[in-house]
Amino acid sequence: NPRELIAYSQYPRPSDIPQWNSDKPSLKDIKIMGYSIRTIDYRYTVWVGFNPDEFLANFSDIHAGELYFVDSDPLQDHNMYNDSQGGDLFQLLMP
Amino acid sequence: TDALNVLLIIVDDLRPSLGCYGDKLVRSPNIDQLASHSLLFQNAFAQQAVCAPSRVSFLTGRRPDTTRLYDFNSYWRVHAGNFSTIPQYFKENGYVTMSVGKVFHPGISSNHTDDSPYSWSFPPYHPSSEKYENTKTCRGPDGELHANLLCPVDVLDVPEGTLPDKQSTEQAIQLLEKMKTSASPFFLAVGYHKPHIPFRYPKEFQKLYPLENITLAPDPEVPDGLPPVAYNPWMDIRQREDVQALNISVPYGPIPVDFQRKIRQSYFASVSYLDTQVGRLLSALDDLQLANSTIIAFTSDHGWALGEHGEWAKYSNFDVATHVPLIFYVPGRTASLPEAGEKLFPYLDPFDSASQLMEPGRQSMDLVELVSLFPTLAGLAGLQVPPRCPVPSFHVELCREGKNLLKHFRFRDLEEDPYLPG
Repeated sequence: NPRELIAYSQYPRPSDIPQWNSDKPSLKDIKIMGYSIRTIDYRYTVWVGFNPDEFLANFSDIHAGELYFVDSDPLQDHNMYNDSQGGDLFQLLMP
Repeated sequence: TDALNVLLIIVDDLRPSLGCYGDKLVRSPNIDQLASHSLLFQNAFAQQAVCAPSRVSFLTGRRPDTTRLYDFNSYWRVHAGNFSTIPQYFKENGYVTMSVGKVFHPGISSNHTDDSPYSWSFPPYHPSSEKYENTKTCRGPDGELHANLLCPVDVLDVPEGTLPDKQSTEQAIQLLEKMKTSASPFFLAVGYHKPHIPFRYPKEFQKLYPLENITLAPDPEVPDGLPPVAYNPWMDIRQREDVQALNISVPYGPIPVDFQRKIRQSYFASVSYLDTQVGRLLSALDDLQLANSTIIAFTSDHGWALGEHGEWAKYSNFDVATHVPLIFYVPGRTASLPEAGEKLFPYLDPFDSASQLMEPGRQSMDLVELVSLFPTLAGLAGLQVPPRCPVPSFHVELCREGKNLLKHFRFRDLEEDPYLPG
């Protein structure tokens, strides 16, 4: 089961562009959540719309994505998201 | 047949820049020695790279979307659900539970009480010198005191003549001495402050890392393809007086190369200082003959970027921000029980050039998460492992979202050894 070998993390942002509170946005200011899945082969992240009143992420409102392959890019410097069929992969691996 | 004690060591902002994780520069002999008797997870990750959400997540065994804590401003029992914590579970199972230093993030996120009395048998201990951490105690080149990022100090010169982590070690050792004769098992959580900023550490530790030996991050530029939303503009670093003086443009302006080296030097020096505190604590555990009856778990709330991708600090989804050390020592399982008089954890001086790098005892390469700490510690201690959480689980007080890692502790060579207990 590939889900047995996945680690999840997430980070909130107040905006698409870095601003003074991008590091530590208060709950009310969170507009976007970056959800990451890691496998032994890659890290895949989608930054999606987030409603702080309902604590709900909207996975059809994708703001950006990241995809890094461990073997070819262990430092995560070459984002392959736009070169991939990212949305399909994410749907497949969502918990 | 007696219950095992638990010593949980939580470090603040420690990425796996440790000898036992293959770092050739950092001197961490005491943590390496712990790892040499332990199971070390090479690929462990935090659920969110900022203090309060990460700590509430792994201490409750639930992800941030369940604790509903993404910032510093709410208490999960009021805001999300009355979730049990690791120490609470041990307390309810007959353990004396104690908190020293920064275990829960202080403030409203732990109800201004470190979740006491739910989690702890006694009021948590905080070192008195903690209040000076962000004050002007760093001697600058102008001879004046500043609130700097880089803050090597002469400990005799600072207020109270001590530092928070030294006080926490002393307090933890005192508690171990008291618990040695206790009829009840203990769960002692010790939260160290360093290497969290400011890098306020005894200045002699700088000598371990001459600037000429300090390299820059291998990839110090912001990657072309990085979406702006993914970038962390490290605002807390910029607020320190010595960084402000560099007049760096926001958000992408790079830190001058010389200063990058100094940040890395001070981070590594802080790690070695932390290592000495861990060493003193574990040596005391050994001296008190508690090493054969105490599980030791060692981890950090998240990692820390040291210039990779043009970023500093945490606050992102990059591996440098989420990758954490995770080490478990289980007496009689990850290592043989110490013989009478044998010391497993003698104090090792990082300044001793003769000390050899110790390899981890056992390692797992599997991806694991900090939310697994709760079920794994419960299982290792012989308590019933909390059930998996349903979805949603806001109404369930005791359950866990992380995997139980106990299967990683089944070692064929140990199981075939008739002389090992358990």
